[in-house]
Amino acid sequence: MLEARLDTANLFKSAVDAIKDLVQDCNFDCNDSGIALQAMDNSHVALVSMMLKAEAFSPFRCDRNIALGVNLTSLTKVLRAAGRDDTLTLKAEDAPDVLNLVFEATAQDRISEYDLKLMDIDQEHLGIPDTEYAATISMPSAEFKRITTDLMAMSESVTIEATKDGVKFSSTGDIGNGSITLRQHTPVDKPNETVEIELSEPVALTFSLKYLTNFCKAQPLSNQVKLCLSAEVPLMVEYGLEGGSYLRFYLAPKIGD
Amino acid sequence: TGKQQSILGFFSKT
Repeated sequence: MLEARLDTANLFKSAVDAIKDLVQDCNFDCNDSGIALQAMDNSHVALVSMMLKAEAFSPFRCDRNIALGVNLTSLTKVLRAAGRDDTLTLKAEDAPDVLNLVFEATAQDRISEYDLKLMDIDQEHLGIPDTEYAATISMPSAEFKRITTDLMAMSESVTIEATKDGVKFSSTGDIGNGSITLRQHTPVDKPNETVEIELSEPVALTFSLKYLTNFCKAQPLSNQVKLCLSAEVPLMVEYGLEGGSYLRFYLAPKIGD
Repeated sequence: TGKQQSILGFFSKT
């Protein structure tokens, strides 16, 4: 059986909130290392990969592999009933029909309990190759959200270009064009505002802004976001969580004409 | 601005 308790429901609420508009039905794959999720969007352009490691929970117990087939819209409805600071416990039997969720507000001695019906989801798993990316950009997640929102007003696409001088986001549309350039920036007193660019070779790729703005719904999960680019492979956008857990998005590029 | 590729063109089914 699965039993996994989080000190605050916030992490799980925010993670589900970040992906629910991109993927609808997906399996939460539970085993002794934690809870993982991999799912593509309907048009097979983007892939979500989430890993909540066992260490993120206390306690965490999962004796055998359990796939929890969940409709994320339904899960969101249930999670809406959880206070951000409630403790959250997920429980399931070995061959479960339901996922049991318990929210506890210890200060108020209030306990709420829900059973969410599960479904059988025949899921395709994709092998994600280990990639040595040409450019890895770490930047404030709020800045990335601002850039994608601002450029969305200009165009449906953005070209991300990483060079030794910085990273440039540029869009061209019917009304004109716009760009934002960020240079490496490491303020000692404000680590959250750091912009770091690791570059093995310059790279420029074009992506759909519709998907990028969607990924930015994960912004509350982490102050920093990592963008990893290599020529002609999907972009990886990573929101790192405590203890090595993560929420990653992969987005296939737009190539040629 | 280029043709949108599919993620399936890069990652293989396991």
